[in-house]
Amino acid sequence: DDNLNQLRHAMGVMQHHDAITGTEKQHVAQDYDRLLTAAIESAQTNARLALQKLTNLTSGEFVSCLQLNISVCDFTKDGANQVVVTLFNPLARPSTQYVRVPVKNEAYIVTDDTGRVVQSDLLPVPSEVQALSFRSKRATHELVFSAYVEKLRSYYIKKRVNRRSVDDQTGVQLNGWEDENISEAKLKARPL
Amino acid sequence: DIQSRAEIVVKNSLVKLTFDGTGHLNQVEMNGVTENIRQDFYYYNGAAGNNAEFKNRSSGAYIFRPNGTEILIGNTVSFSVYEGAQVKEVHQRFNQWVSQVIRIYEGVNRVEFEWLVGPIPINDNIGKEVITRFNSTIKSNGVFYTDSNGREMLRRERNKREYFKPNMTEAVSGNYYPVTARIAIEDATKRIALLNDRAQGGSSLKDGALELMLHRRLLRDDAFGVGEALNETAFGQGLVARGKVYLVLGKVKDAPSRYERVEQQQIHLPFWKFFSSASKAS
Repeated sequence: DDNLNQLRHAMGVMQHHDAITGTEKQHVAQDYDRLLTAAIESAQTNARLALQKLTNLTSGEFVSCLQLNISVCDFTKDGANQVVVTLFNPLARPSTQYVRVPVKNEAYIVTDDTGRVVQSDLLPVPSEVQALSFRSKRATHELVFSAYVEKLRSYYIKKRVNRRSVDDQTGVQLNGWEDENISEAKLKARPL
Repeated sequence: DIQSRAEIVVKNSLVKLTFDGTGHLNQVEMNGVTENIRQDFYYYNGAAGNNAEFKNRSSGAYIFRPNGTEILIGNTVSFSVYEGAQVKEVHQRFNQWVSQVIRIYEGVNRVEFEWLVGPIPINDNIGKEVITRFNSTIKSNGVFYTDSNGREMLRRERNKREYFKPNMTEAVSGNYYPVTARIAIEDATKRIALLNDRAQGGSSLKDGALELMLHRRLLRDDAFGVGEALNETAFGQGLVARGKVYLVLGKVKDAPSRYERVEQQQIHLPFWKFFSSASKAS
C-alpha cells in the first residue's frame, strides 16, 4: 500500500489545473517530473510482484522503460542474449498491436509463449532522434513485431546464431539464421 | 537516387501513400478512398507586447496569439524509405529542428506520423509555435469536429459560436479548440480524422484543412498568472518534443467514426511493456 499510496498522492497533486494545462512555472514542472517518476518507480515494485505471481517468470525483473517514447531502453539494448517482453493489455478486450523495442543493430529472432517464431522487422531509429545530445550511445535500431494479447502475454527476443532455416510451422523465412534453442522450444510447443 | 524520381509510392495491403518530388506526402489511399492529402509543418510567430492593453497581449502559457500568418517549414524535404515485411517507414527531415517518420503497419488501417520538433530556435528573439497541417480537397464548408475529452464529437463551425455572434478579432486562435483525442472533417462522401496522443490545440482554418499545434517556445509572459515565459529548456537547450498523430481516411457511408473510436482507445491505452532477462526466467 505504501508503494501505491505514493502514486496516489502524486496523481492527486497532478489534478491541479497548472499540472493539467502546463501553466506551472518551469521549476514546478521539474518538481512534477520528479514526483511522478519517483511514484511510478515505487508502484513498479507492486507490478513486478504481481507479474511474478501471474507468469511463469518467477524471478523476472519486469523492468518498465520509461523512455520508450524516445526509443531508449538500456535493459533491452545492453541486456542479456535473450530478453522477455511481457505485455499487459489494459483494454477490456483482446488487442493486436505492434510492439517496438529499442535494440542494437544485430540479428534477432522473436518467439511467442508457445515457441512459435513471430515475424519481426529491424528498423533504424531516425538519425535526428539518435543525434539528440542526451540520447548518445543509446539504441540505434528498433525491433518491431505484432503481438496479440488477451490480458497478459510474453514474447521472447533472442540474438540469432548462424544456421539456415525456415520456420516449418509458420513458413516464415528466418533470413538464413536460426538459433538452436529456439528450434528446441518449437519442438516442445508442437501439438501432440 | 530516390529523390530524383518524380513520385514515390509506399504501400501495404491496406494503405497507399504517395510522395511528390519535394518529399512531401501528397496522396493517401485507404478504405477504398483516394484523396490528395498534403502534409506540411508551419510555425506562427508568437505575439509579443507589454500586456498593458488587449492589443498588446503576448502569446504565452495561457493564450495562443500568433503575430501574422503561418510560415512554412521546409520547401524540400530530404527523406529515406525503409521497407520491412510488416512496417514501412519514411524518415523525413524538414529542417534542423523538425523531422518526422511516417509509418504504415501491415494490417493496420491508419497512417502514423511520428513528429520530432525542437529545440525551437529563438536567436531571432521571436517566440514560435509549431503546427502540422493536412490539406485536402474535402469540401467541409467551415465545419469540423473535435472530441470532448475523449467522449462525444462536438460540431465546430469556423468563425461561429453556438449561441451568440462572435466578434472574431483573432482569426487563427479564435478558431482553435482543444483536441484530446480526435479532430475530423468530412463532406458528403469522404472523411478525414486525425487522432493524437496528447492534448493539443487544433482547428480547420480552411475548407479541407486540419491542423494541430505540436510544440511552442515563447519569450514573453502573457500576464495571466504564471509570471514567466513558456520557454522550457532541458540539458541547456530548448525542449525537444516527440509525439504521434494518426490519420484515418474513409467513406462517410461506412461510419468511420466508430472505427476511429476503437483506434483512439488503442492509442490512449497501449500495451504496458515489462522487460526481463530470460536467464533469470524459469
